[in-house]
Amino acid sequence: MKLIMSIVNQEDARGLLEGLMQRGFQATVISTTGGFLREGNATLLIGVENNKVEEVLRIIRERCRTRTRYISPLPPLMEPGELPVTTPVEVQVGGATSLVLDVERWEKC
Amino acid sequence: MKLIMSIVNQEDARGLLEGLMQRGFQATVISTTGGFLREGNATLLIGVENNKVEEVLRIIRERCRTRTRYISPLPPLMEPGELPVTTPVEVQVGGATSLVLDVERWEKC
Amino acid sequence: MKLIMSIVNQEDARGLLEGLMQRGFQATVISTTGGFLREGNATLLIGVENNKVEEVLRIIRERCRTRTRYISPLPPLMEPGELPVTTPVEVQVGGATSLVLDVERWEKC
Ligand SMILES: Nc1ncnc2c1ncn2[C@@H]1O[C@@H]2COP(=O)(O)O[C@H]3[C@@H](O)[C@H](n4cnc5c(N)ncnc54)O[C@@H]3COP(=O)(O)O[C@H]2[C@H]1O
Ligand SMILES: Nc1ncnc2c1ncn2[C@@H]1O[C@@H]2COP(=O)(O)O[C@H]3[C@@H](O)[C@H](n4cnc5c(N)ncnc54)O[C@@H]3COP(=O)(O)O[C@H]2[C@H]1O
Ligand SMILES: Nc1ncnc2c1ncn2[C@@H]1O[C@@H]2COP(=O)(O)O[C@H]3[C@@H](O)[C@H](n4cnc5c(N)ncnc54)O[C@@H]3COP(=O)(O)O[C@H]2[C@H]1O
Repeated sequence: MKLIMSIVNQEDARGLLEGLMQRGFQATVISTTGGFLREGNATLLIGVENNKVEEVLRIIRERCRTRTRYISPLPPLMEPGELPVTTPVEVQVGGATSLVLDVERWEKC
Repeated sequence: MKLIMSIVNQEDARGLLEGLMQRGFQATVISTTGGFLREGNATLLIGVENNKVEEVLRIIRERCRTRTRYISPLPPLMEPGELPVTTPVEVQVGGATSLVLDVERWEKC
Repeated sequence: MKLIMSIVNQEDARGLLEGLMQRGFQATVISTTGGFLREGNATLLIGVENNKVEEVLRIIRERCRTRTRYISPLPPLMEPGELPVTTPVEVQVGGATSLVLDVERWEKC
């Protein structure tokens, strides 16, 4: 068995779950927070047979799209009367970061 | 060291923690959500010495019982005046799904 | 790639994230609960290249300090008029418990 941990964008999580459930996969969802943007995202735990890893990664690719976001970094400290001139920074978000871990043993009771 | 990740029913989580704490095991609890029923459950992270895996799995078996639940699937779209006739679906819930992962290295600081 | 799971004290989590982000590491934060004290803590998931594990563990050591706390165990049941005499128990908290797991494969999409 393998454990796939996939960290996905909040908006993609629902669609991804649907895609997995329809094909009979099982998953558990954790509400998580991104370390950099401090925004809510979702981490899915998906335990699958070894020969199903490829299929799950394919469903993740179908359902999680990368998109560009412009975030304005916090303006530097200013003199009174000065206007903040910060150029927005382009950050790629969405998509999914998926890790595959080996499961030595598993049991349902 | 091994990491046991055990996904258990909300009602069983308290009793399981008690059983683990009494025997000196350490655990961390994550509030999670089931991918299929979308109901709250709990995922326990339990880091243990290699020779204690068996004992922890035994405590999990003692404290997490499987039970049958009847869930009514959402009724199909209906004509006005028609009565929904859906036969409840039998789903086994409760119990626990436990995964054992190898820990290459660990440290407390 | 390796996955570092680090369970840290609530107060240390912010500083640890800052230290990681400044050096370009990526992390995901899970709000978790300690099994024994039942207090909120934080579990960081940090996926890093194999040769960066040492550096991340050093940042964790810098940012997470162990401290002593005195917790009063629940007083035993008493006769009316009796005064509870419980000696506080010394418990080491804070610090961090870090586990390093091997990642077989990872992908961003
Ligand atoms: N220290 C840093 N310096 C500069 N830019 C940084 C940075 N950390 C992150 N970013 C950028 O910001 C985006 C959002 O990161 P966040 O940490 O909020 O949210 C992340 C995080 O929750 C998770 N993640 C990604 N890689 C990870 C890893 N190696 N370990 C743990 N979590 C990871 O996936 C979410 C999306 O990541 P993604 O790579 O698509 O997109 C990242 C990345 O483009
Ligand atoms: N391989 C795995 N990877 C990750 N998490 C896992 C897992 N196996 C089980 N879990 C977790 O354990 C909970 C209970 O699973 P169980 O198999 O006892 O009981 C399941 C199973 O009998 C059934 N079920 C789950 N997914 C299904 C699907 N795609 N099709 C049909 N029935 C499903 O519904 C019950 C509740 O499922 P729910 O997802 O709400 O909640 C699941 C899920 O959070
Ligand atoms: N092997 C492991 N697997 C999974 N999670 C782990 C772990 N080792 C530590 N943790 C996590 O780290 C937190 C702090 O643990 P620490 O060992 O510093 O500090 C612990 C320890 O000194 C003590 N303690 C924990 N469990 C105990 C037990 N069964 N009997 C006696 N003392 C216990 O109470 C402090 C707070 O524990 P709490 O459970 O609230 O919170 C724990 C737990 O969330």
